[in-house]
Formats: sequence, structure tokens, C-alpha cells
Amino acid sequence: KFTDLFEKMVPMAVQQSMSIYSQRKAETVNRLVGTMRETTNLCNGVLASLNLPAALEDLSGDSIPQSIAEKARSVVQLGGLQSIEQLIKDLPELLTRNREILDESLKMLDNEETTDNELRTKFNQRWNRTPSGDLYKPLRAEGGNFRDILDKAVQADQVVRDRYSAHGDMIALLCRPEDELNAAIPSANPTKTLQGSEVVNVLRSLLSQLDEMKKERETIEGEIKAVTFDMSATFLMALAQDGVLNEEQLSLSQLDQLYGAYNQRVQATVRTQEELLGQVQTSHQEFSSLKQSNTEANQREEVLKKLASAHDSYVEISSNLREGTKFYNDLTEILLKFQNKCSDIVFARKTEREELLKYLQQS
Amino acid sequence: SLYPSLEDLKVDKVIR
Repeated sequence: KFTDLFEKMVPMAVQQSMSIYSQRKAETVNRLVGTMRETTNLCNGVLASLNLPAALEDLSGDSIPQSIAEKARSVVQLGGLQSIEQLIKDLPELLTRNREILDESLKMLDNEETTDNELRTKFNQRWNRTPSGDLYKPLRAEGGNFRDILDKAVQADQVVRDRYSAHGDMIALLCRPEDELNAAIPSANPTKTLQGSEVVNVLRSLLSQLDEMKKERETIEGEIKAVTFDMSATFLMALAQDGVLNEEQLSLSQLDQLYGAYNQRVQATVRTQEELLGQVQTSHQEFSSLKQSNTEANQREEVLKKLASAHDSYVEISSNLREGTKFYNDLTEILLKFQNKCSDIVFARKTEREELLKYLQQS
Repeated sequence: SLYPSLEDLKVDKVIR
């Protein structure tokens, strides 16, 4: 049952190319998925601002439109306000933990350098080893990069907090029991019977096409994330044949083969949305002109719009918080590796320092 | 995405 431990060993050039390829792939996936998500957020924003689909369902003028009731249920199911409040409360701890690891690492370098300098002052040119300051430049540069990243993360945390404070009340309202939610929505006398009018049917058809489009995006996202391809064979063959490895060209052509079609489908779904939303805007204008507009109806519509966008913000805030939590946890792992690098080099320098010190004191 | 990407930090660099 012999397993060759060296089976997966590849030349350094191939190993590094695999790393860079996986980074390119991750960036491609993030761009495609990010584009679709942003476009969907835009669509939800436009619909919420037009009070759609609620306006089409809001016949009696005093019961909760079906889409709003569904949105309320989904927020409660996703954990409601408590779940995001808890994640928001955790952010500062995650940030502090990362900062501490980084600060400790850099402090190790500083302390060792201070001692190195003191001994250099004491022994002058007899202290003939490379100054620690020079040796630690790359690590300190890396540390500086981590500091910038943490500063950007702090800004991202603030964006999430601002979004939460802007929509928190309305999200809380969505989480209230149905009767309280209903009581909080101003009622208006029943909408004129617009049911039969053609514009309502056009709007309904457009909205269902938009729903279809959004569902298709979920499928595309799933397919994109399911794509796997082992580049090692390609890299090994290229290295063997030409003796040199053009990672960029090999990776880009492979990534195009794997994701080119998806890129087309993503661009297509963006265009589809633009067309559909254009038609929605036109039909909505006609719909609003038919609908009676009085203060009660307008007040009711304003609250329904806020409730719809509160749901969308809840979904966005939750996604931001998941992303933030993952970011901090991933960064912790990377910072621990950085800390190890710092402690390894400091340990080596200390050992070397003590030997040099012993030697100098003896001679 | 809202938070910085860590992708390029995951590329393990060899210390010379």
C-alpha cells in the first residue's frame, strides 16, 4: 500500500504558476459573480423605488401586499435583526485580534533591531553583521501592506454600520408580527379597479421576466463556482517541451476557455435587465397616471417603498457581514503566517547575536 | 465587494 509522498511534487516554477493561476481564477469568478450581484441589487433598488410589485398587489389599500409580507417572512427566517446585530457587534473584536497579531509581529522586529543597534554602538565595526534594519525591510513592507488592508477594512465596517443605522428601523418593522406591521402601514381607500387595465398586465409580465432573469443568475453563479480545472499538467508539459513556462499566456487562454461563455451570459443578462427596466419605467408612468394619487395613497406608497428597500438592505447587509467575517478570519490565518516569519527570523538573529557576542567577549 | 481582496496575499512567496 505504498503511496509516493513525492507524487505531487512539481518544479518551483510550476508550483508558483499554479498559485498565480488560482489567484487569476478567483479574480475572474469574483468579477463575474460580483457583476451579477451588483446588477441584481440595482434592479431591486429600482423596483423598490417604484413600489413594485407591491403597487400591483395593493388592492384593498389596507392589507399588507403579498410581496411585502413575503419579504417580512424572509427577513425573519434569515435571523431578523438579532443576527445582523450580533455580527456587527463581533466586527471590532475580529479587527482587534488581527491588529494585535500584526502589532506583535512588528514589535518583535523592532525589539531585536534595538538590541542589534545597541551592540553595534558598543562594539563599533567589530559588530560586523548586517544591520537588522536592512534585513527586516521586506517584512516591514509586508506589515505596512497589512496595515493598509486593515484600514480599508475599517472603512468597510463603517459602510456596513451606516447602512444598518439607515435601515435598522424599517428592518425592525419588517420583523414585527403581521398585525403590528399592518398597523404601521398608512391605509388608503381602495385603488380604483385597475385590475383589468392592460398596463397592470404588462407590468406583471415584466416583473415575472425580471424574476426569471434573477433566478437564471443564481444558476449561472452556481455553474461558475462549480468549474474546476487542474492546470498542473498543462504547466508541466509546457515546461518540459519549451523549457520555459509562460504562465500568463497559458492561464489566460485556459481561463477564457473555462469562463468565456459565462462572461457572455453575464453581459447578456445585464443587457436584458436594462431593456426590461426601461419598459418597466415607461409602463409605471402610465400606471401612476391611471392610479388616483392623494395624500393617503402617497403616504402608504412611501412606507411600502421603504419596507421593500429595507428587505433589500437587510439582504445586502447580511451579505456584507458574511463577507467581512470571512475577510477577518482569512486575514488572521495570513497574519499568523506573517507572525511566524517574523519570529523565525528574530529567533535566528538572536542565536547569531549571542554567538557573536560570546566570540567578541572572549577575544 | 466591500472588503479588500486577500487573493494576492494567499500566493505563497518563497523567501530567498
